[in-house]
Amino acid sequence: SPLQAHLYDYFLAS
Amino acid sequence: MFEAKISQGSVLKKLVEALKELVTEGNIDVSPSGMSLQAMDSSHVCLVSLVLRDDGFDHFRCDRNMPMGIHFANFSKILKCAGNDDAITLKAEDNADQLTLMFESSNQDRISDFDLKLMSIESEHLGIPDQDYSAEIKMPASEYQRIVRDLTSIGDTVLISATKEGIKFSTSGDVGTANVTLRHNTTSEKQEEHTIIDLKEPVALTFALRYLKNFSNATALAPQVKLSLTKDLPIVVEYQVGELGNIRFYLAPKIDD
Repeated sequence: SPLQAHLYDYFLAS
Repeated sequence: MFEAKISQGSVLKKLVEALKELVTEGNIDVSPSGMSLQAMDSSHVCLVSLVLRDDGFDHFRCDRNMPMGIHFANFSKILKCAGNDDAITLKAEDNADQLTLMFESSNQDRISDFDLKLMSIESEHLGIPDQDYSAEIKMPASEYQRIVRDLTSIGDTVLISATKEGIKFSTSGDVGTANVTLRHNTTSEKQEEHTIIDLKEPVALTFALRYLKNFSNATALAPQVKLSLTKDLPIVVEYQVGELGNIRFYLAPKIDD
């Protein structure tokens, strides 16, 4: 089954 | 000091109901330009972004930028004590450890005030770039709510595909499969009943249904919802909150193993 990505994979924490 | 009055207090009640299941706590940042919040769920899979502009309030004053650390279940408990037609005023001194909420009934014969304890919350801010999306779909918020509710009863994940034929939601589970397709439709005289599909290029992404269903807790806030999709990016589910601002939910996709 597909894996759940995290927001950190797309957006940088500042 | 910070002071903000909203005559339609029910909007504030609905906003907190919309996000309290998703995020336990977060910093509402107040500044002279309004109030904002960015908070992730505990698994860092989805994020709520709330923007309320100063000019959307009946009165707004903020002398100094400050974060107000809010526990949303507690905020909700207090807001439930406000009548639906009450005006709500929020007040806090600079660096205060409490937020005062004052509720006034519409004929001003009942006034109550509550203090909510504020928390010190270490929160990180995610930089979300402005970008063009491959597909933007506006649809009735009630339609979105129905689709995610129906599909959640069938499966755990949904494949959302936008093509020139329309936007299709597909899922499967133990009981079988389900597909719902919405077509571009602006025939109704009422704009809030329109489905508008703005497609730059076809896109298909898979998401966990339970989060998409959770976002529909914001249905009472707006007649329409906008979904924005781009390949390999989180979906954005956005509700305009009248002239006040908007609430956006970002959800990271499911990716192939």
